[in-house]
Amino acid sequence: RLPSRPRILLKAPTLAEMEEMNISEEEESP
Amino acid sequence: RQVTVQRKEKDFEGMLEYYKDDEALLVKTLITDFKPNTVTATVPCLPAYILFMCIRHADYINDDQKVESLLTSTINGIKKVLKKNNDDFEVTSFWLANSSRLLHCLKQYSGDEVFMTQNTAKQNEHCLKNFDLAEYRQVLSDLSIQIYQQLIKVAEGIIQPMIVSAMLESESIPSLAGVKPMGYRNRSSSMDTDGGGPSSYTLEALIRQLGQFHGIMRDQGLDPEIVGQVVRQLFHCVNAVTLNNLLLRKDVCSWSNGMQLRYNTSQMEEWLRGNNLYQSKAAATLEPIIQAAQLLQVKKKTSQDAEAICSLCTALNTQQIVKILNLYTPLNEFEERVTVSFIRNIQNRLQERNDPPQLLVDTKHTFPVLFPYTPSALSLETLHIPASLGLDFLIRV
Repeated sequence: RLPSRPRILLKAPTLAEMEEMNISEEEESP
Repeated sequence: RQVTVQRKEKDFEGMLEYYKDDEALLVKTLITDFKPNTVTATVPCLPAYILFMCIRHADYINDDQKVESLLTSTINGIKKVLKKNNDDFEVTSFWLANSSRLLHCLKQYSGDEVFMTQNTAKQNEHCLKNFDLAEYRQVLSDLSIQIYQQLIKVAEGIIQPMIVSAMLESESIPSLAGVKPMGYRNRSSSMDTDGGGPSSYTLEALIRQLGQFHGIMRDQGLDPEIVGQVVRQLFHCVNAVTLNNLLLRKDVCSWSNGMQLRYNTSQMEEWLRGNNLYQSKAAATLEPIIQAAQLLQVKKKTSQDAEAICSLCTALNTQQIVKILNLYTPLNEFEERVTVSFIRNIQNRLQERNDPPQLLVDTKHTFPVLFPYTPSALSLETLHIPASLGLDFLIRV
């Protein structure tokens, strides 16, 4: 098997940060 | 886009393509509006596999924004469903099974060698090509813990009102019916003739409820290790509520109640064995009430009796042993109360144990939850998506 090339790390917000973003999005939408 | 070309399964790569504009529809169809009972006859955790196959395609086309957006929408969608169904065992269990399965998929197909040891060659070909989703795995793990906690809360809320009457008050041994300590006969018989009020649950009803929980979790494909942890936590609750009531109620501290309680705990153990859950450490959580039942039944007179009690009651602390001996109520005029000198004898023997002073058990104690990595044998390219799910906007690739 050929060694795979390194993958790019996708940065993720924490669960709490995701929730905050989600709440502010919901507030913005009418 | 709707043209369907019949292709052999080997032509599929186990990916699902979708248009970015359809992401909201995907999350709505597969998560927020999804009814768990629509997939009872399919592969367990079907939504998790479908979502992962969509992530795989976004990774395959090297679209980091599409991957991030789908994962974030998925996590928020699951949180929304849980909030809306925060008293529903079936929905909570379903999403615990699916989030932990999605987490396992992100590991199994991550390309990290530690997670690939049990993969087939085909599964290794299906590993993510461009992105490392380790940080999203952490978020999914945190989410799974939150769902687990909600599941325990829902289940405890259902069984808590059943525990005292099922474990301490109902008479599951027919021959013992009516054998109650002096002065307490009326209390129980009046409950029986009431025709079953809200507080008169039988042991059978409690076990039936545990069976329902277990059946739901098993059918939804929740990992057996997680099922075992749920059952252990619920057994802890049964033990804690039963023991705390026993420690505060003179009327249940009798020889016949000891016999009844021992029988009830053995039925609980039998249920574990019958469902292959005996290895889950759940049985060990019943040890304090098993010992309390034995303490009610053994002789409590001589110094040898005291020695036997001390070596028997290792899962009860000194305070609890002494309290039960003090509450012990003779069944009839031929049986004696436990003497003060016998209780002192016990206290002297137990002094060196340095037991904590708490009398009552913490009913809210939670064992730390673990989600051991459980790879799946499923080949993604063989996954069938029922037309009834309304996901015909997903394109098999």
